[in-house]
Amino acid sequence: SSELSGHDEL
Amino acid sequence: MNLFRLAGDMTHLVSVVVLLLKIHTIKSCAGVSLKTQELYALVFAARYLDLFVHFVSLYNTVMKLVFLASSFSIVWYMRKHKIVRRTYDREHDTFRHHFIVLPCLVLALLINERFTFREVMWAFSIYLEAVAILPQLVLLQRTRNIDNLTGQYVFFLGAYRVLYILNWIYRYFTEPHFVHWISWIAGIVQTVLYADFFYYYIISWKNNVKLELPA
Repeated sequence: SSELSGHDEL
Repeated sequence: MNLFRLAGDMTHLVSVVVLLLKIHTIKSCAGVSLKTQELYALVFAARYLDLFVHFVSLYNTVMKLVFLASSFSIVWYMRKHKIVRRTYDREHDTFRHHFIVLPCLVLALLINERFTFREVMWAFSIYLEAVAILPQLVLLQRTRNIDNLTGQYVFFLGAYRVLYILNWIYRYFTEPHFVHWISWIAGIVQTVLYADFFYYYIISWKNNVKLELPA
């Protein structure tokens, strides 16, 4: 879930 | 992680690392805009603030470190290296890039995903990246000489942007709720900026003539 909330792209 | 995004990241990596290695090898930065390199260093600094607080993956962390190190190294070479700095085309690289930074900062304060420091800085980095290439394109227009150093650099950067748009299309259709208007709109604006360069680059490559950008 943290990945969805944060930005997982560079 | 889809193939488009991996290819995009690799192309972006190649563009920055090749530029750094070339500057290091030939000890020259002729044709390279210091303003664009400074803007890119600022983009990475503003975007990767969460480097140590928000772990996504080893790949993500390593790539962030490489992008930060290479972009700041290029700026260091162009400003501090006793030989390279003399080859910097100061009188032509005159794009007033604070006219770029301030509007991006104001826009980030107005349009962001959440009004927190990190999110505003993230949006700022997205808007700034969209226009960071402008000083380089202006320098290329002014000096009209596109040696392979800068030509390849801009070409790889443009390819990375096109691949990222394909990545977003792929993710939109494969992941529910994958909507990021800020990145999408800024990314499309950025890619359009490369379009005319691509056009002249490909024409010159096809006719096997020296790339001439219109005045």
